[in-house]
Amino acid sequence: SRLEDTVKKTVSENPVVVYSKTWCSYSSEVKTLFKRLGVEPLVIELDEMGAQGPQVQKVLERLTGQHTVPNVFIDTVKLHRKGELESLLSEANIK
Amino acid sequence: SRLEDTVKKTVSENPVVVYSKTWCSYSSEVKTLFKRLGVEPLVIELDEMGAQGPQVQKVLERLTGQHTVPNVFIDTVKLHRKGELESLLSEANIK
Ligand SMILES: N[C@@H](CCC(=O)N[C@@H](CS)C(=O)NCC(=O)O)C(=O)O
Ligand SMILES: N[C@@H](CCC(=O)N[C@@H](CS)C(=O)NCC(=O)O)C(=O)O
Ligand code: FES
Repeated sequence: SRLEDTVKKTVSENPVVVYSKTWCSYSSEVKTLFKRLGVEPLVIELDEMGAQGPQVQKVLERLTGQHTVPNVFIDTVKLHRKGELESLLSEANIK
Repeated sequence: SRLEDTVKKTVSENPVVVYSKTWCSYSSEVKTLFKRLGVEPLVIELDEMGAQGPQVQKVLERLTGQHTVPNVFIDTVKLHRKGELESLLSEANIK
């Protein structure tokens, strides 16, 4: 579908993409984490897209099996080229 | 208002009341915590009340200043009489 192509394009063109909802604390925590690590994600707030929000959430479920937010896509190669992979990995090692 | 009286009555008649939303992870964590402590809260899922949900959320904000979920009410006297205050306090001390 056109919406599915849009999502695939978004995810392939950006090193980090976070599908989020503005009022969701779990989503806020993920956005804050990336900020703290100096990584700038593309944030897509599903609750600010009107009727398209639930549709995108359905597409994400088709593509990833996950129907919840936050839904995070990380392109490690792109991140590495931006020099931002190290901070993400060290954070993962700390946890 | 009638809705405000209903909320006040609910809170006064139950040792623990959690105003929650079914799809909210923060709300789930609070409900799980009480379960783990052997405390049985009255859970009110605001997203399962149709149009009344947002209205109750507004009433809670008027009464408590808090507009978010989970919104938790604990009557320590009632809890103590049920013998459940100890576990709650020891959990608070551990944190
Ligand atoms: N364990 C998952 C929990 C994800 C989850 O349950 N997300 C909730 C919001 S906190 C959700 O998407 N609920 C359904 C919805 O909002 O459509 C995680 O850490 O991401
Ligand atoms: N720090 C607060 C966060 C509360 C919060 O932001 N709750 C969100 C859901 S996770 C909320 O109620 N957002 C507005 C709404 O859902 O109406 C807490 O720990 O309770
Ligand atoms: S944590 Fe509350 S909606 Fe996600």
